[in-house]
Amino acid sequence: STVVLVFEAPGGENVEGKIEGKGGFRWECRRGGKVKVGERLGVV
Amino acid sequence: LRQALSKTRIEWYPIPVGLGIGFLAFSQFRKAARRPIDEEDHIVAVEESQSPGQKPKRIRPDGPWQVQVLSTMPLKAFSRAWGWFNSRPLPVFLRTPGFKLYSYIFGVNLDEIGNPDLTSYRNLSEFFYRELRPGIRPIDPHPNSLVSPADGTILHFGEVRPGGQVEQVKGMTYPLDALIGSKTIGQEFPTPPASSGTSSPGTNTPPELSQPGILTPDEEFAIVNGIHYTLPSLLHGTSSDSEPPLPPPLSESDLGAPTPNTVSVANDLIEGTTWHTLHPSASTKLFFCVIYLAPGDYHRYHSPVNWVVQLRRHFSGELFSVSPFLQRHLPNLFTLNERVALLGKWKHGLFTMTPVGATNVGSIIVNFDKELRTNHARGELARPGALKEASYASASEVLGGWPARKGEEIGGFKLG
Repeated sequence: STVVLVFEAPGGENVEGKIEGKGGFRWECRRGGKVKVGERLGVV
Repeated sequence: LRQALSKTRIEWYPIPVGLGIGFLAFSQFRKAARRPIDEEDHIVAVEESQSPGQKPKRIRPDGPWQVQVLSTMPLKAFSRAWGWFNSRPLPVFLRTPGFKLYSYIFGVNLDEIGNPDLTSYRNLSEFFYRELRPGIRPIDPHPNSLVSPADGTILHFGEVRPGGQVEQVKGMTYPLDALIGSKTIGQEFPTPPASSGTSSPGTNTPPELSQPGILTPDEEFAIVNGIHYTLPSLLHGTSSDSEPPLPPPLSESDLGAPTPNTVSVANDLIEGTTWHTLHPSASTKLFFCVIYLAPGDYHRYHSPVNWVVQLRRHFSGELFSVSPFLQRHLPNLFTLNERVALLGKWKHGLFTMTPVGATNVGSIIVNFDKELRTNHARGELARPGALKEASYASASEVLGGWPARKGEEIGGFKLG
């Protein structure tokens, strides 16, 4: 099974992990990485 | 004729399973052959609320020969048979060794499950839908974090390009509205504002103040008619000395039947005309993340943030496996599969969560939606590509939808 999230968030970074500007959404996960419920995927 | 019928001895013979599967494949193939085909030989998906004259959506399963064979297989029938088979009660003496073997093969951590007594799970379906021990999944405490809704593997994540394309790192791209339905289906939705941060239509306040927003408890701030309020004060009538007196306080039971001024205030806030985000300088973008749940993973999904679920769009679709292998070989996989798109708002705008089914887990559960039935054999949703939309606006008049709190269980996937 799969869960797909699509959401709107301020600014943010591109996929390669560069951080754009202050206050934008920033990913904190890795492709192929294992995650558990409640673990942080990203932060605004 | 009567004598022949009454006197002829009836003998039963087992037929080879392959013959049975061949027959099902043939009947599925014939059904597919009868589907409406548009002028370019594409299978046409028909949407429930398709307005006359609207160009039908083209969904076309293509890929290597394995995928072609798979797309003619009666996957839904297999899924229902698999669900039926796994809901047969197992003998008690077989349960513990059986579930231990399953856990060993698929990597289930038996120390985490809520009910450690394996004999209490009557069948594999119940074991598959097991709960976890309370507190075993701590929720990230950061107020502005987005957390994982499920146990699993992160397949893709990134930014939705302008024009609504969800791009994968491995180049698999599909249009957003093919995944969660288009904006025009029954409900207007905010389109992602252009990165230049132009203000949302119809308001003349500066952009950083016109972001659509959401009521969330405790730490959010709101401005009503230019006066700053904390949220508890707004709903419960308590105000710090810096805030002017508010209308009479509401009791918890009152929230069930809000007074007109509460509704008008809440609507004001939700419509975003006076909403103030904590980062006024930010313009918003659209992001996506895809998480794959393997057979041994905990199969319930939780809310990644505080948000209000306003709409549910159930796409019947097929039940292809969503394993990484098929992901690589079947473009548009997610737009073909049975899925339930939950759409709503969080404090930064649009928020959607879409659980996608697969052949072994075709039944998608949403705890607060008792009407939802997926993996249906008959009825209006048996037609591939059909879509059914339901609104949760009545769940909470003040918020206009079902309030989902960060970390709260939303639903899950059941076998078959």
